Amino acid sequence: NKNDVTKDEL
Amino acid sequence: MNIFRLAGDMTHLASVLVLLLKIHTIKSCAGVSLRTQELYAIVFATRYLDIFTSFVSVYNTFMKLVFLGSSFSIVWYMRYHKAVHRTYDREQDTFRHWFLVLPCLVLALLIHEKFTFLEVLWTFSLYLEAVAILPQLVLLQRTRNIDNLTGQYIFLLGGYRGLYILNWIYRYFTEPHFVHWITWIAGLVQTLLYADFFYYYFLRFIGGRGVE
Repeated sequence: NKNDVTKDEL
Repeated sequence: MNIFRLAGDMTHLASVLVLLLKIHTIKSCAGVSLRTQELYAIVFATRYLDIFTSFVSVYNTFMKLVFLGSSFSIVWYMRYHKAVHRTYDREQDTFRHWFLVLPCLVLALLIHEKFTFLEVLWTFSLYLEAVAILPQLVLLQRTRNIDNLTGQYIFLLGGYRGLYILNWIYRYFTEPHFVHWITWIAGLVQTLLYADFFYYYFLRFIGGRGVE
């Protein structure tokens, strides 16, 4: 979901 | 991954390596704010709590370990390594950085994407990183002249989040639903805080002298 997208950044 | 984010991560990595190089080789942390380094150690500790629970990629995990390891070792060097500690300018590095931690925590409890322990701490790390450079910028103004390595360190540290802003713009236009106002605003504030440093840095850089 969209939150995983956020967490792929450092 | 896009070129802006890769450039941002490499710039961030370079800033950390420049600082470690300065501290480890010439055993000096003159002009470097320990308080900013302590804030950054807290930023990484609260941002990468998911390092054990969510695997994104080898690159992601490796970089998290590098940033965690380097930030804590820089704090250790500046606090406990006697040769380095001696060059630490305690009298000038007096910004009350703990006054930054609480408001960021309160703000994270009020404004976040999800009200979970990890998400609130992650949001806290975003807010704290936005202001973590303040003790360093204050120290910079007090010590007037700084050596090139410290100037390069601050320049790279300020530049990395600017590249991340380009990355967010790119992802906004290429990925549906990629909207993260909290991250974007925190990143913008963080980059804007460097504005006057960048101004003087370019002035001096063009003049070919050290950063004043």
